[in-house]
Amino acid sequence: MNIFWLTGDLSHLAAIVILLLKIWKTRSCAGISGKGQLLFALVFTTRYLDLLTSFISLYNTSMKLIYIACSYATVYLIYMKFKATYDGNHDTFRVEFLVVPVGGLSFLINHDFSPLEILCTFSIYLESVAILPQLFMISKTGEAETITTHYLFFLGLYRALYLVNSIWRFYFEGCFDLIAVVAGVVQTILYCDFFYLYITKVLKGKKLSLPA
Amino acid sequence: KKSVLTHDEL
Repeated sequence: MNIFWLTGDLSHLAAIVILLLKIWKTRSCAGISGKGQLLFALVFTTRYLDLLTSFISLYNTSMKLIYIACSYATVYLIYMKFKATYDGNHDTFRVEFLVVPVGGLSFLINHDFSPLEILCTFSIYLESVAILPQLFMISKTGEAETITTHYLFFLGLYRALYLVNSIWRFYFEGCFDLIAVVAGVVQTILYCDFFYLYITKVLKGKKLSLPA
Repeated sequence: KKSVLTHDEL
C-alpha cells in the first residue's frame, strides 16, 4: 500500500461519512439524488462479492463492509426514514440509460468471463458514471448545499488519488489494470467541471450556484 | 486473468 492508495481510501470514506452525517444531522436528504445513492449501493454490492470468496487483509475486509453498510444506510435514510424530504421531482435522471449499456459493456470487455468477474467489472464501469444523477440534479436545481459539495469533492478526489496509485503500482510493482485505469480516467473527468466550481467558489466561502 | 488490482484495492 502506498500513500495515494491510503489517502484515496480515506477520501472515499470521508465522502460516504460526510453524506451520511449530513442527512442524519439535518434530518433531511434535500438536494441528494436517491437514484445516485442506489447506484453506489449497487456498485459496492456487485464489487465486494469477493468478500465471500477471498480474504485480502483485515483492512480490506473491514473497509469493504463499512462502505457497503454506509451506502445501504444512506439509501435507507433517503427512501425510508426521511422520505418526506426527498426531492424526487428533481431526481429525474434515467438510470437505465447508464445501467443497461454498462451491463452490456461488462459482458463484452472484462478480464475473465465468469459471474463474479463480470459483476466486478460491471461495478467498475458503473461507478465511473454513478455520479451523473447527482450532477444532473444539481444542474436542474442550479445549486448545491456547501456540505453536499464537500461530499462530491472527496468522492471525486478519491478516484484521482487512485489514478496516481495506479501509476505508482505500475512503476514499483509492475501491475496494471487497463479496465480500472480507463474507468478511473472517465470518472475523474466527469468531476473536472465540479472541481473548478468547488475551487473557485466553495473554497472562497461562496455557495455553489450555477448561472440560470 | 483476474483483475488483481480491483480485488485488493477498494
